[in-house]
Amino acid sequence: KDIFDGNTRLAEANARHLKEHGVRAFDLLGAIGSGKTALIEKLVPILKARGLRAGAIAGDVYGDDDFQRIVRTGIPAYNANTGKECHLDAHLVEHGLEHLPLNDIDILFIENVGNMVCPTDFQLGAEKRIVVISATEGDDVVNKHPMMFRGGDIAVINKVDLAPLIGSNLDRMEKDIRRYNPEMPVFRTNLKTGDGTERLLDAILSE
Amino acid sequence: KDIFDGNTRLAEANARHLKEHGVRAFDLLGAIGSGKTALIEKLVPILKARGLRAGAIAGDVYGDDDFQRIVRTGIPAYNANTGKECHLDAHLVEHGLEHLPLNDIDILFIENVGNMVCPTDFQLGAEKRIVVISATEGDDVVNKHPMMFRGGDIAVINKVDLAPLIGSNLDRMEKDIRRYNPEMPVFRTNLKTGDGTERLLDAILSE
Ligand SMILES: Nc1nc2c(ncn2[C@@H]2O[C@H](COP(=O)(O)OP(=O)(O)OP(=O)(O)O)[C@@H](O)[C@H]2O)c(=O)[nH]1
Ligand SMILES: Nc1nc2c(ncn2[C@@H]2O[C@H](COP(=O)(O)OP(=O)(O)OP(=O)(O)O)[C@@H](O)[C@H]2O)c(=O)[nH]1
Ligand SMILES: [Mg+2]
Ligand SMILES: [Mg+2]
Repeated sequence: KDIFDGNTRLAEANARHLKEHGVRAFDLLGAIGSGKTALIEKLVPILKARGLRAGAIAGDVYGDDDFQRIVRTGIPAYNANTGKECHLDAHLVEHGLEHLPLNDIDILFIENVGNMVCPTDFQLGAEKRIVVISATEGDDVVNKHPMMFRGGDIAVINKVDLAPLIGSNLDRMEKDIRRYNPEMPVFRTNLKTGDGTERLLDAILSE
Repeated sequence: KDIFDGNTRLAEANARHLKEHGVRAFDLLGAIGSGKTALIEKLVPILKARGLRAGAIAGDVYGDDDFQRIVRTGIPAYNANTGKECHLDAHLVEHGLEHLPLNDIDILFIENVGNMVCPTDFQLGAEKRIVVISATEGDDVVNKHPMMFRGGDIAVINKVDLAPLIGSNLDRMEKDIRRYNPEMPVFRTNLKTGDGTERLLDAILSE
């Protein structure tokens, strides 16, 4: 319990720090390979077109694959490795905030490690939690992970182009999300092409 | 450390229990939706053709989606929910062994929850650990998860049919597996059609 409380206090400190710098932060969670990094890649130019500057903290178990992809979009980024810990925590995010040029960032994406269990209990100080799953995980992925959806604010069902080849029923996935979290808006996307990203960004930025 | 030691002792007890009943057990781990249950579904009839009877323990965070699918193959099965614990452990498996007709089982599949971090440190008492990933997670999935591959015995790269649509380079995935674990045989499969399953089963059953 202590670990959670300590993390929560740090998360609240992160939230205050971000607010002081006028930065809105969004936590991207979800299954391994569901499209979290692709979402950042697609949103960066759209944000630019809307006059907003993005930044990112890339969380991964090991390595800097996502960090490198994000760097290539031209935005400030920070790499955070979680190792045996199966989720980002507020302390790692605090580190990231110290190393990012917060005065040059309007919208901060915090990409959590791909994991449908661990991140739920560890708030990071973000304004909203966006849960990204994809049709290729199978259409039972929502039903199997109640806590992840109950703890989230916006849901993204990605890789809709591949649903028929997997045999995934997108309506079932959406129904399961509504059952676990009736308030949670659901967006369907193809993050290879960018389909669905404008409407999704509207929802993310809504206050 | 105590938690690990206690689990290890239980895992060894499970291994002895299985051996006493002439049951060979295999732990299926990997990413969410990579094809672990589909692997069981495909292997059951092949095992039957080879005169071997299968059984399964289906581990999931919540619910019985996989258990129901496995029951439909006609083999004895046990459902185990892990809840906030992000991996099966030897204690849950011990429970499963008590509730399965071990005298009617030759090959026991233990399907772990979809998670690329947590299960690594928790042995279950199985003879081999089979890591199942799929092309739809992106071809950086191996590089990002060194511990999962170093701790495994056989690797399966599934959903090869979808690699081109995701943009996944299967050779890169295989190279990364070889880098982390040179001894680990790698099998490419399409578990929708069953391509690659006979050779994979040969490797699983090899002593
Ligand atoms: N066909 C198709 N491919 C997609 C889509 N979205 C992402 N991809 C591909 O899927 C793979 C995984 O996407 P990522 O953006 O790396 O996913 P991720 O959630 O960041 O992965 P992790 O951080 O490793 O958990 C990449 O090869 C993407 O190009 C989609 O909508 N359709
Ligand atoms: N196209 C294609 N679809 C596949 C393949 N293998 C599995 N699928 C589909 O992918 C989805 C997920 O497969 P599962 O067998 O449920 O995967 P899993 O690893 O057991 O999933 P969890 O237990 O939830 O982690 C299902 O809809 C399968 O039919 C494949 O090789 N090709
Ligand atoms: Mg990523
Ligand atoms: Mg399964």
